[in-house]
Amino acid sequence: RGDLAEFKLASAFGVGQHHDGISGTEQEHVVSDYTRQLHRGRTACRDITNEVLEKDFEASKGAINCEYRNVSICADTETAKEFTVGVYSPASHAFHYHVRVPVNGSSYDVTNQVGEKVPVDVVPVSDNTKNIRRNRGFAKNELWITAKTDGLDFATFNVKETSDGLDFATFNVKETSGNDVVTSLT
Amino acid sequence: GDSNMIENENYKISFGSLGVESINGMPITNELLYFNSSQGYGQNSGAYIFRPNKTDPFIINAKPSVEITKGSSVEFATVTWGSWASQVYRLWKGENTVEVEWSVGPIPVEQKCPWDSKQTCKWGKEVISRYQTAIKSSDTQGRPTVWTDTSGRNKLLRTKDHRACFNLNTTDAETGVAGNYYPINSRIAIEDDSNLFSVLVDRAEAGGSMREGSIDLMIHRRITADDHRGVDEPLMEPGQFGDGLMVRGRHFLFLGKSGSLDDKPMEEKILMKPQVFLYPGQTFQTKSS
Repeated sequence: RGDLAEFKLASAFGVGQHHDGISGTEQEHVVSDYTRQLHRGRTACRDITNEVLEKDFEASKGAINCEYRNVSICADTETAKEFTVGVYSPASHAFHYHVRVPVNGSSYDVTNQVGEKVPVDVVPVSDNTKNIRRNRGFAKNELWITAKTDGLDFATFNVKETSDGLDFATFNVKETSGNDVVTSLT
Repeated sequence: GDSNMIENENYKISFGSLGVESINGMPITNELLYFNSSQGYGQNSGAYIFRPNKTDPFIINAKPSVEITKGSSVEFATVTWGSWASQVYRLWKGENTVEVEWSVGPIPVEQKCPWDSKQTCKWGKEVISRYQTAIKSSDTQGRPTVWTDTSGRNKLLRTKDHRACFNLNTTDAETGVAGNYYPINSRIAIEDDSNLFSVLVDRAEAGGSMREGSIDLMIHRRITADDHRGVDEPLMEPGQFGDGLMVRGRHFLFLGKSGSLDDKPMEEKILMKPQVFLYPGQTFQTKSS
């Protein structure tokens, strides 16, 4: 079963490496077909990936990948009061990686694997992001977690919503008279 | 006060009513602009062919809005040119790069016809991000030069309107743009004796340098005419809602002394991006390797 799943992804990549898939000169219906095949390949590999994380890193069951996190869409984290974020790094050495999670709360406690508190930022979803995601997502804020990952390691962060208010500041830079730059604190 | 500025340990960026004004004290501007596609005469621009119909791109908005937000691990500024073009400049604590997240689309293609402003006609647009710096990147003959990568492995110095192995004859003289755009798979950079400005991309784009100290990167296209080179349809993807594709991506800027810039770790990080898994409704401890 495992092999079959990998084969699906491998074959999807094989097909997608046709010259028009690489250069973007395929017709629109072909674009949709490449996208569909790659999605099926990735989805087929998800079970295997989760099994590896459960076996090698004692991760829990039920991992999901929100494909549209970059435009603040993830219904599961928008409604959860607590959740865990897992970051697997395929690189050979440490990285700092900034994870963006759509949420609706305004303050969170985040701890790493050894229980240390991790600094996070809660930022309002920008109008531009709302413009892109349209009616596909309703998160009001984004939780930005800076994850420090080690090589070939799986770092996890426990996230719990708290109720002690907002911790971000916004300045609006506007020009009001000639070349003066005037700011207002929001 | 300093609230028109964002900074971390390595960078200080100031903003004004035109967007970015300087990075670490060097005058640097960055704009989202667009070329109108050639269509209706000679070779159309399209999926196979890039052929803008003018040398200078159009401005989307001469006065973008700027909003600065400061948090505990990040300071960022959102510059908005319009409902379909915006960028966010982020400075993370401790990072040695400026993260620029661009969001473009859906690109409007309806506009007044040049020959009769009462009529509307469809006109393709090819959107670029243009960085303009004070770096003296021209060669001894005054021709702009730019470093581009070759499939992410080597660097190649490109000189405007020039080819090392044959005499380039630019037939599309009025624009001269297409022949000076190159494939950018991971990095594009300009430098002079003292400074180097490098931009890493998170996907293959096209780019070049049309004047001294400047870097163009093409980030999105929407074209209403077929270029008749084989795909038999215009590059006019409907996107998620049928009114055009919306795309979001990132550039990573590096500014430093020539010879001292190390953007290789970032290049590797972009290529080997960590995978994120979410476990809603539960918290647990894992075993680190």
